[in-house]
Amino acid sequence: GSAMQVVHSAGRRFIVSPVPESRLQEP
Amino acid sequence: AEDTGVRVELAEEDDGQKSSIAMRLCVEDAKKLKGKPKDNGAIEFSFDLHKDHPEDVAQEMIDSGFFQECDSKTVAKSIRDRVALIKWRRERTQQANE
Repeated sequence: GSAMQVVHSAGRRFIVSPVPESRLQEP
Repeated sequence: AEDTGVRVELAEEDDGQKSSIAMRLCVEDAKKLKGKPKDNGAIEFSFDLHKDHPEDVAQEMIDSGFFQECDSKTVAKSIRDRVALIKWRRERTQQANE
């Protein structure tokens, strides 16, 4: 998937990128 | 650092100079959170080491819907620990240079 951007009213930008499932299952 | 289920790491190399630095937050273990996080993505944001407070950034993430209000302390702590480490490392580098 592609990255999503959220801008908070305080001005900070959050860039959300999906983490691959394989990485989540690492110990 | 204590395992909060939330990992915060540098998203760029710290040159030891700039005050604003890119960081990345990932949920490693959603079970350690009280509320359900929005998704398992990595959240990248910039943090000003001189002006920003981890508590404020955590609240902004909650306002943006990434986390529930009940996890504000956990998110803030994870950011605070990483910020403390960056500051400590910078101080040490500075001392070594002197």
